[in-house]
This record gives sequence, C-alpha cells and structure tokens, in this order.
Amino acid sequence: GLSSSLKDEL
Amino acid sequence: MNIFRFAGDMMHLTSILVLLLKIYATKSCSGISLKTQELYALVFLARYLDLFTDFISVYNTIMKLVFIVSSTAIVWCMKRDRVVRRSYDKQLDTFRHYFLLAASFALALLVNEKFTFQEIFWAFSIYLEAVAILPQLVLLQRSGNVDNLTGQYVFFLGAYRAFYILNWIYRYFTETHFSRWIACISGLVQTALYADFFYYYYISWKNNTKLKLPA
Repeated sequence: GLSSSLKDEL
Repeated sequence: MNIFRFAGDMMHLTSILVLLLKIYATKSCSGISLKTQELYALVFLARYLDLFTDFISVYNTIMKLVFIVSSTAIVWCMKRDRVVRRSYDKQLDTFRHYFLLAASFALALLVNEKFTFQEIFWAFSIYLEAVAILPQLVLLQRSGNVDNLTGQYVFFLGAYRAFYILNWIYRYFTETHFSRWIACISGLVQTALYADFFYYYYISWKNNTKLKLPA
C-alpha cells in the first residue's frame, strides 16, 4: 500500500 | 533503492563515523553541540519505532540499528565519559532546543500522514531532524574557529539530506504512487539551513584557509 512504500527509507 | 539514496545514506554514515573519530581520537568534544546530538538520538528513536515490527531489508534494519546505537553512544559519551565531557563547551551550547522539540511535536500533531501513534512520531522525527542542526550551527558561529573533523562532520550531515532530495525527485519521476510531501518539504528546509555553512565551507576549501563562520 501507499504508506508502506513511504517508510522504506531511513 | 537508488544511487542518490544510497549515496545519501553513506554520507550520513560517514558524518557519524567522522564524529566518532573526532571524539575517540582526540578524546574531545569541543565544538560539538550536545543538544544537537540529543535531538538526533530522539529523531532516530522516534522514527524507527517500526524497527522490530516492519522488516524491509537487512540493509534497512542494520542501518537503523547503527544510527540508534551510534547517536545514543555519542550522547552518553559526551555526558558520562570523564575525559570527553570536560571539553564540552557547556557555556556556548545554550540553544533552547526544547522549543524545537515542542514545535516539531505540535506540528506533527497537525500535519501527518495519518493520525496514528506511529505516523505522528514519524512526522515528529522528520520535522525534528530538519531543525536539529541549529544548536550545532549556533555553537560553531560562537566558537569561531572550526576544527577540520567538526567541519567535515557538519558538511557530510548537510550533504546527506541534499542527496535524499535528489532521491525523492528520482522516485517521483520513476514510481507511480510516490508522494512524500512531509519528508520532501522538511528535507528542503533542512538542507537550506546549511546553505550559509556550505558557502563558508566552500570558501575555506577554495582558499585553503581555516573554516571561520562570521559571528
């Protein structure tokens, strides 16, 4: 989902 | 993962290694703001709450652990290590960083992806990271001369978020569902705060002179 892709960064 | 983001992460890691080198090699933390280090430790603790719940990659988990452990170790060392803490510029490091904490948290309550515990703390960590360097920049201006390792530390710390901005531009054009306004705008503010430091750092590098920030 959208939010998961947002939190793949450090 | 793209080259801009990887380069950004490596610069971030380098900045922390340079700081650790300075503290352990010179056994001194003169010119380093403890308040900025405390804010960074909070940034990582607030941002990586999902460390044990969401596994993204080995790289992601290892880097998160490195950032949390190194930032808390630096704060601990500047506060507890008998030799290092003697060189702390307590009288110069007087920025009221509690305002930065309160403002970042208040903004995170107002502007966030979703009004959930994890999202609010994530937004809080993003806003706090943007302003966390202020006590350090103020300390550098007050202490006048900047030693090489401290100058390199601040330089790499500023460069890392600049590369993240390139990463967000790249992802915006290559991924369909990509939008990170909170991180992007905050990242722009964060990098802009370094603008004057970068200018004086470039001048000192070009003239091969000691880095001096105007008081």
